[in-house]
Formats: sequence, structure tokens, C-alpha cells
Amino acid sequence: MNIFRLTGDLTHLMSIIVLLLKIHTIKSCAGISLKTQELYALVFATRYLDIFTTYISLYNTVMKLIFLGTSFSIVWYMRRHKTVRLSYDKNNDTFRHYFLVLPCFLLALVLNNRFTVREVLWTFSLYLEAVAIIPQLVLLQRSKNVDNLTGNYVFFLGAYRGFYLINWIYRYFTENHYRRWITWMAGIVQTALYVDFFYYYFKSWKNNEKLKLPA
Amino acid sequence: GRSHEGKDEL
Repeated sequence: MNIFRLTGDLTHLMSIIVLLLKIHTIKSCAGISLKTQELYALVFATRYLDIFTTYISLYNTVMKLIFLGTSFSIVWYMRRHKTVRLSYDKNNDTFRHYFLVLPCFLLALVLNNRFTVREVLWTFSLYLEAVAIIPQLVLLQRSKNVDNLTGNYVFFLGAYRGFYLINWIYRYFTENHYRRWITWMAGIVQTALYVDFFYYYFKSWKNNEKLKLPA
Repeated sequence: GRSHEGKDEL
């Protein structure tokens, strides 16, 4: 474990806490894409298949349980909770997320480290996580003004994989035989998708104005 | 923990 990866994990956890706070306290999911939340639940479900078979550390297991639990409860809140579901912006959250699932699965079948069920699903979860934010970014551009909590949620979500990129560079130079081409490619694509969001996020923060993404 | 082919990351 290094400081970059720990910061990345905590930033990821922060993004989920910001989202849960928004949904749980003000009972609203306005501006949040259910499609992206469903994709994240699928990402964790296919990535943490070995949660009960491979023990790495208490931290690792606890964090996996937190990510699984929070991602599924967010989907539940947005689909089932009597008040929260009313604020779901169904008309603008229309990105066909299965258009992302299928290509990621096909790519995982072709481009993986080992052709086993678990490895293909794990690789699928990496590819899917890289593009899972797209429905959310599309929704942000469609919803006129972005509230602070949603903006902060997307910011922390983008920052976490950015810290992972630094972690991979650090591990590449400090651990011999640390080669993760597939992980690195997916991580670079994932972070690159946030670049324009980061630009507008910092610009709005510098000019102290409301965050608005150009359509 | 030992890296299980890179699976020691979340």
C-alpha cells in the first residue's frame, strides 16, 4: 500500500459519501444518473467476486464491502425510495448504458490476462468502470445548473482514478515485475474522460460561479 | 498484502 493508492481509495470513498449524504439528507437525487450508478454496482459485483475466497487484508475486505453495499443501496434509493425516486431526472438520464456493457464484455473476452470466468469478469469490470461515468457526464451537460454536491461527487470520482495512475507509476518503479497494461490502459481512459469536467470545475471554482458544462 | 496478480488493489 502506498500513499497514492490510499489517497485514491479515500477519495473514491469520499465521492460515495458525498452522494449518499445528498440522497439521504435532502432526499434528492436530482442531477444524478441512475444509469451510472447501476453500472458502478455492476463494476463492483464483477470485480469483487473473490471477496470471500481471497483474503488480502482487513482494509481490502472492508473497503470492498463498503463499495458493494453503498453502490447497491444508492441504486435501491433511486429506484425504490418513495421520496428520492421522485427527484430522479428520468427524461434526461436516457443514455443506453447497455451500449457500454456489451462492448466492454466483448473486449474483456478478447483482451485479458487469462481466459477464465473470474479473470474475464474482472477485466470486464475494469473496462466498464472506465466508461461508467459517461451517462453521468451526459446528464450533467443536459441539466442546466449543476448543484455543488453533484459537482463535488463527480470531481472526487474523477480524482480517485487520477491518484491510482500515480500509484501505478510509483509501483512500476518500486516493484519489479509490476506490469498491468490492461489496468493502466483502462485507468488512463477513465481519467481522460474527466479532463474537460475538471477544466470547467476549476474554472467555476476560480471564478466563484455556478458550475455549468457546455452542452 | 501480497499482490495476487495485481488483485491487491480495489
